[in-house]
Parts: sequence; structure tokens; C-alpha cells
Amino acid sequence: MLELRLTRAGLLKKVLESIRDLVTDANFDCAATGCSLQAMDSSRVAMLSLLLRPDGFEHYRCDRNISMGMNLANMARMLRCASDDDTVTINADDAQDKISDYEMKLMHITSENLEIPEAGYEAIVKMPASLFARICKDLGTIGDTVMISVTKEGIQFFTRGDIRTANIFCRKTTPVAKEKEAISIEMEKPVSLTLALRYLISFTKATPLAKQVTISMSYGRPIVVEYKMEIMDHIRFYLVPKVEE
Amino acid sequence: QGVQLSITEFYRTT
Repeated sequence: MLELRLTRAGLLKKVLESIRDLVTDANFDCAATGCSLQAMDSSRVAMLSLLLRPDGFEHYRCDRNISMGMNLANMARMLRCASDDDTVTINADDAQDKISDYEMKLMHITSENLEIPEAGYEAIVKMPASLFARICKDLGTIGDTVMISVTKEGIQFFTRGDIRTANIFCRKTTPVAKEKEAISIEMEKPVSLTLALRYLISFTKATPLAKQVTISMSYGRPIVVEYKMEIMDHIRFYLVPKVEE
Repeated sequence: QGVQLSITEFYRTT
């Protein structure tokens, strides 16, 4: 028996709006430790990992591990019926293949789960989520890849289009900067990755969920873009960099 | 524009 009750449907709505374009169908794996979802996009170039902890729910009962295959667009459409302040309850009986009052059809999705090594990163940047979203959107109008370079001074975004190039440099702020404007950098060594902007722009749909975004980079490894949600936990997006031919 | 590898090149399936 699974019974989840969330007092603020708005948060779940924002979570779904931020992932439904990247991934169409995915398994919600619910256990006593929380609900997690890990899925790759159709091109298998990007991946997302979502964790919703039990203490973010008003009521969380999960008698045994259950995996619910869902079409995220249907789930997002269904949740649109709830206003942000509504309470949403998700029930799933072990045997049945539907959830809650909306009788949403569950699907059987064979998804391969990937193991993400908790490796260290050469550079970790924390910056305002809205600034990162605006930079990705603006650069997306000029080129389709962005070179993100981190040095101890700051983080630089460079893109080259047919008619022009754009270079945005965000300087690291002093420790006294207000949290919502702070740009902090932990760095072992300078690192630079070239990434497809359309995926980064898709990741920034999660901007409403968090004030800050954490960008973790290691040369030649997937970039990790993480939005920490104050009560629920996190959404992490992974994107493989482009490598020179 | 560089080569785009798959994410499964980096994270092995469990």
C-alpha cells in the first residue's frame, strides 16, 4: 500500500513541469526512504535524478517498495486540475495498476537505472538559478553549444553562432554577498566543458524550484546541474559534454 | 561542433 499526501500540490506541479519535456515516461520508485525517479532523455545524452524525501510530505506511507511507471505529461496534465495550495494524495494499491482518484493508467516501463558515482568534482559553482537560466536562454539565441569555463575568478559562458559570438563572465562574489546574488566557487583546478545549450535550457525549467543552482564539473565528465528544493530534496540533471572530434 | 557521447558511457547500469 502506498499513500502519499502533499499539502502543496504546487511544488509537485513545478517538479513535473521541469522534467516533462526532458523525459516522457519514467518510473517513480517509492520506498520507505522516499520517492525517487531517475531517467535518461530519449537521446540518452542527458539524465535526471529526482528525490522526494518522506519528511517533505504531510503523510507518507509506503508499506513495501513500489515502482509506478508513469507518462509524465499525463501526470502533469492531471496535476493541473489541482491549484498550488491544494492537497494532493497519491494512493496505489499493490495489486492495481492505477493511482489515486484520477484513475491514471500506470505503464510498465523497463528503464535501466544508472549508478552515479559520488565522485568529487574539479569545480563546483553555486550561483543564482535565475541568472543561470537567463544566461542559457540568452546564449541559446546565438549558438547551440556553450563552453562553460571555471577559474578561481569566476565562471565564463562562451558561445559562437553564425553571425556573432557571446561571452558572459560571472565574477565570484565576495563572501558577504547576499545569498540570492552570491556566486561561489570551489575549485581543484580550472575546468572547461562544451555542452549542448538545448539541454541546459530544458534543465532551467526547474528554476522556480530553487533560488540557487549548483553546477559541478570535471573535465570530460557529465556536468551536474542541481536544484535543491528546501523540503523535498533535489532534482539533479546530468549532461554529457561534447568532445572534440 | 564536437562529438556527443551517450551518458551510459559514463555511468554503468545497475
